Amino acid sequence: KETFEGHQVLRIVAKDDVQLSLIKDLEDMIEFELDFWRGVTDVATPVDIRVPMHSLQSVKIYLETQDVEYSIMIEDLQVLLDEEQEEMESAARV
Amino acid sequence: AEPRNTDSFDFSRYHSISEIYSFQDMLVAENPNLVSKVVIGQSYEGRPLNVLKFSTGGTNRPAIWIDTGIHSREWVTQASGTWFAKKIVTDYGRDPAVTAILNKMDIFLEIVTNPDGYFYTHTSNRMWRKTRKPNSGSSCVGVDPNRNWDAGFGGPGASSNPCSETYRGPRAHSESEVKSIVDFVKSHGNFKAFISIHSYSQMLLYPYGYTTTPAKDQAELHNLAQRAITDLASLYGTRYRFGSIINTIYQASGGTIDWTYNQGIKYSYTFELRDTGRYGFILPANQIIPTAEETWLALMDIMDHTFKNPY
Repeated sequence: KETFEGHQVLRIVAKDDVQLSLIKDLEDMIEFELDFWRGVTDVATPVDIRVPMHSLQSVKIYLETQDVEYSIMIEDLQVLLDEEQEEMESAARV
Repeated sequence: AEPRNTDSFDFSRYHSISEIYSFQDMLVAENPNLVSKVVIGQSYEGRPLNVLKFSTGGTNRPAIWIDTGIHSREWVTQASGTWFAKKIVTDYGRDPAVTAILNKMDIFLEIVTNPDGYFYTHTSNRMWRKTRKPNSGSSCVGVDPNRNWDAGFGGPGASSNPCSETYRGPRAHSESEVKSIVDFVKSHGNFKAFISIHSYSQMLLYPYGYTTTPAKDQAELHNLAQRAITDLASLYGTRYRFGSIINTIYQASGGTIDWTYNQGIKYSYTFELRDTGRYGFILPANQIIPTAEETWLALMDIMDHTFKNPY
């Protein structure tokens, strides 16, 4: 079973089209193994990316050095998945 | 905790594929004069592609198609689809609009459109989106079933890399989960609306995704979408954006509703259900029913418009 300890989902908001293309460039950085939950659309729409733990620091440095604003939408994905699983099991018991 | 009937089925929680399949069988057994199950094919791993048919008679009546779960990790869609199935049965004979539609049209609902992927999200990888067919020459598995349709297939807006989440597949309709719908829609030949439901990001989209060329019915589709999201928002204030795929999100080739629209099914829409909050695909189960209820209002607008505007 694939688990996601330490994976974070970052919500990234581009200030302008230049920053939007910087975010889009992340799509080609295969080594980061990023999972775009919400793809790059336009400046008005945030981009949500699941970032594995091993890439977190690199991705955050990449964004911060380009002054791209982001927030952490999900601190630790596995915690949320464990809650979901627990809820399903307890509801099934009921 | 197997429910004995669909009235005791717990719509407010997520269910395994076997629980959804047994719900479908119960609904059919409870409503022999309204609901039947059509198996339109098999998934790569051999699971049945079950479509619930809601019909009050007639032969090959004009029909409406709704599918959920083509991207397996979008769990709120399969859960909403289950709720829609029960809603149709509950409202027929009670709600005048639903009754009028079903007295003249059929509704087809495929709840688990990507069963292999859905099973895999429950057992191995909650983040799985694609089908589960291996890709020859690659260690990566699966094709994005919303890039595999013969509509701008292979163009920009899909990946040729089997390891990508938007891998389009080796050729159009290579995935049995897609080809089965293609064959069914073509053999039926009388679909008037096609609604494919995804999550998340709260959008109502119409063709096209693979080209900037406006759909010839763009004005009507736009106005109907506007009315639908207005009614959707009336329940809980959930705000949607709407428009053509390419103008509202991004270029996407090989998409479902581009193909259905090119087949002549005018009222072709894609929903992106909740969430815009902080959960993404891991939408808490307590939002299933509110999501299904608000989406139903928009679905009813589209179905009602289709019924009242025969073509």
